[in-house]
Amino acid sequence: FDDPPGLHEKTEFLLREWVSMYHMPDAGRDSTKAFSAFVGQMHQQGILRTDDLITRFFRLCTEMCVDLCYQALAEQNQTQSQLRNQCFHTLDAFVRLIALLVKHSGDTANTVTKINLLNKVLGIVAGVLLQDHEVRHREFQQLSYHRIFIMLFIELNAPEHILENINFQVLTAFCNTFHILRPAKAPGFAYAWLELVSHRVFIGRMLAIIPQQRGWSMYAQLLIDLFKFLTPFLRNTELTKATHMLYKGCLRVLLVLLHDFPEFLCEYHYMFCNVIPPNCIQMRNLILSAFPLNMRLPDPFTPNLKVDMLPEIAQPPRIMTDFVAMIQPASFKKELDSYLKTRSPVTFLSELRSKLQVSSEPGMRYNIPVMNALVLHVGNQAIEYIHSKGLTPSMSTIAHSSHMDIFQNLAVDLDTEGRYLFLNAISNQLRYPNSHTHYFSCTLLYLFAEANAEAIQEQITRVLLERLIVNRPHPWGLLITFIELIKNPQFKFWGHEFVHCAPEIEKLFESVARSCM
Amino acid sequence: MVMDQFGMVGLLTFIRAAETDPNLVALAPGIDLTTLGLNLNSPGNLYSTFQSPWADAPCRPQDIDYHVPSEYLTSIFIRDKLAQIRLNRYQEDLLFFLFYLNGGDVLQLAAAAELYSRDWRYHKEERVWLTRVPGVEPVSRAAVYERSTYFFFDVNNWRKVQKEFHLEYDKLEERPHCPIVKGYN
Amino acid sequence: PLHKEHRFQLAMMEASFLHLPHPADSERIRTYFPHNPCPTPAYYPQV
Repeated sequence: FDDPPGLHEKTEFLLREWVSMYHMPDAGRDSTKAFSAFVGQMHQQGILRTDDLITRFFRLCTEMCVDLCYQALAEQNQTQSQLRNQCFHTLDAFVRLIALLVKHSGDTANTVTKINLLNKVLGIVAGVLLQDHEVRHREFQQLSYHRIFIMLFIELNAPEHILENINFQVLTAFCNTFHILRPAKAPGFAYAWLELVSHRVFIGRMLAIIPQQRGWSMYAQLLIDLFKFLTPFLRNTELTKATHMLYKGCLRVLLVLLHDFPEFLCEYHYMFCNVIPPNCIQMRNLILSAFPLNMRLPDPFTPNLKVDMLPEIAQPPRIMTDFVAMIQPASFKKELDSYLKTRSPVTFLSELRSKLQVSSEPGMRYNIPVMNALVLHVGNQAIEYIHSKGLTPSMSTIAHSSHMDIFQNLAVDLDTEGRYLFLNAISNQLRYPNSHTHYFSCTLLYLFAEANAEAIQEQITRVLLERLIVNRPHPWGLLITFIELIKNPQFKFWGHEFVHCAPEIEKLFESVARSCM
Repeated sequence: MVMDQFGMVGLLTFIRAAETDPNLVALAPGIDLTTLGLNLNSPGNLYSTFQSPWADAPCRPQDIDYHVPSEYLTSIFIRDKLAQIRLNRYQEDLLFFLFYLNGGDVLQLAAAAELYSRDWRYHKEERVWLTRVPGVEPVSRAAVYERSTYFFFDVNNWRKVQKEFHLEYDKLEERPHCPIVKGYN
Repeated sequence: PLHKEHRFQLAMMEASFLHLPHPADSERIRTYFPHNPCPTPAYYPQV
């Protein structure tokens, strides 16, 4: 509001000037010669006098560039190439101007001024986008914003000394902006958003180049933003073409991450599984199948595979989430830890179910994040306890403990929906060889063996089977658990009614068993 | 047995529904991930050639931009002096280059159309270009085939190779249809 | 059932599905050999 009189005309004049100078052959290396002259003009026009004027200048420039694109898009009889040339002619020049202003803002050594300006510009572009999105609704077009963000990102990641000094802050600024523009906030920008966060330069910077994996947590947040957006549509299992396209795009990105950065998926698997809906089995399997690059997985179909003899089984996985803090409220956490320590009071177990139930609305009855956190925390504590006794987890060492009390109580006391979610929480830890995989594999098999009702065994089988019948990949821990279940006569698997309840189910089991044996 | 959606019956119901409802297939049994255009057996990384979440193929080499010395960026100085692209002016060597380096692009179709008009034919099964050797008559011929000596374009060695071949006419591609694209240079 | 907010998100996503980003949106302008993806026969080399 209240742009000073004449600012609009000045901005338009300057923008035109700059675009013209940018495209001249004598603009100089990286437009520096043109830039020096142009800055003088900006001073002359008073644009750089105050922070407020600079902000308004950028806002007006952004709006002009965006308007230009909308005009070009409205023109008929234009090829896609001509359209792009027309739009990018101005957009790329604008991006160069921003990059130069950022690079030369303040002294060479003053990184704060540069990053402040970058954050300001990114915030302005994001603000213009969100406003445009709100006003135009279905007529919103992502082209101009997409171009500005990607070209600015590429420019600011050029191999120059000034930029290398501020690289981490640049990446942080972009990640913050992309989080602000996450699909839930700007669904009309969702496809462009995914294209941005999966761009090879962006992935390379965030996951490969920043030292000590300092970009991983920011990138994980962006993926969580994507999963959270997809969740309501995937839960309904009705995929429109649009949702299907975004889902498939998401799978492609996850495949690239699985291939190139499996450790990243390993370390953030917990948070990802917390937000991926339970029915997205293949997507979840993709994440859970990740294993460290230097690890060689033994073939799960090896006869007489002695899982407990594998050296990796003793190693705990890195989980970059404070899952313990997710056990809420704090009073419940306190009671839980007290029970784990003292195995009393018994009433704790009978009240456990009510701590996990949040509503009576079908499909929303249980607090899944708390359930997942409870399972992982209890399991983690159990492993520590067993190790403190100089033992390793096995069907005998995991039994008769406060930890198994909790798991058995949940298996018995929860209704079918709660039990399904509980078993999912356990199965989410069946991954590559590590102490969690081993412990939770034993736990699942123990719950099957000790079940006092066939429904529990049926649901354990259901949870494992549905993860196996989807297309690959399948986590190693899932395979060894299921193989053990069907091969070991101790579990009397084939005698159960639910194994033979329908021809398709029987065929499925036989097919899986054939490949196991 | 558990009779709601959380047991085996629930799973069975879903599997049966997914057989007839394609909307359900994407989540279970899911997608064959090897068909998404990513070489999952690649010894090198995938992200550096990742084109887009919607693309069925990785980047072509020419699409990957790098920061090069600004002295290399001569486009602004010479682009107004470059001749229009006219495929009928170029030798076969360049046409093959354009065909093989621009997979999934209009330029591939345009190069194919030009090769066709120069009597090269694309064998759909062998996936190779061939043309008759001038002055060599077929050894045998019928309505649906002929046997003769042809020039094959060997893309791996980048040369034309003479070979006798039993050619079935229906295996040859018809004239490629190239969409008219305005604005090429 | 989808909440009102999610129905809105779906509608916006469906509208933008009609103009997906193009690979050329993330590339330098190529005036001489612009990137023009199009469906080509499956028996042509794709990569």
